[in-house]
Amino acid sequence: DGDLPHARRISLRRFLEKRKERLTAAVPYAS
Amino acid sequence: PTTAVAATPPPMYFNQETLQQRFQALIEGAKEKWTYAIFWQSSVDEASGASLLGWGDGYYKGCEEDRQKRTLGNAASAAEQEHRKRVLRELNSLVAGGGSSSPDEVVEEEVTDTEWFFLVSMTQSFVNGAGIPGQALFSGSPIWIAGGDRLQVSACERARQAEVFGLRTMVCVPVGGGVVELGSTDLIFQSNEIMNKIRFLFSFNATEME
Repeated sequence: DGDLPHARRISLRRFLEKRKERLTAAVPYAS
Repeated sequence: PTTAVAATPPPMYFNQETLQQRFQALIEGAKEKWTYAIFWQSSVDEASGASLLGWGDGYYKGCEEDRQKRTLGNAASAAEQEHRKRVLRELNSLVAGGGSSSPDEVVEEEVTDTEWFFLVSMTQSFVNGAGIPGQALFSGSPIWIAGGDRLQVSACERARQAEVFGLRTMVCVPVGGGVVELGSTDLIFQSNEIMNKIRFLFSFNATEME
């Protein structure tokens, strides 16, 4: 609803940043 | 037994940067493969007087299953995946300030079970000693559950949910101002070394709080 508490907002932003790093670092599937 | 309660802000705010450093030292420096760590912060609901454990901060490291599921495609059902991605898209736009950036892989790739469990944790809270984190705080003693079978039969809904999402070990250790929870998809047995490390890293003092 747009009213995300401060701590959760920071945690969520960090989670998304790290998820992007993990996905970028992942070895692509070799077909 | 998790309940969403509208609580007044807790009396103390922990510095999330130092929390992250502690999580990093705990998880990245461990011999064991922990999938995530969460700091549940204790507070008191002013309206009801109930003691409350709510989200303080967390650290998601991930696990081998994340990589395998994304590679082999044996993740949750298509409908469940679509639901998770939709939620992640909404959350992403929320923390990005409603920006109109084009969708990228951060919200379009599969959301694994353990990622989802961690995300859902952000919405949870524990009232008056409920749940594994609440019991650890209430008793002042650590709770260590090793084994999917033990998680499955727990009275705590969160522990049972953890097992469904592939976690095999859940640990809750009371520390100053709250509870540190660790979870792993590996079977990790109780050790004093880990317990002492948690207590040492999370022994807060007033100067470390914002």
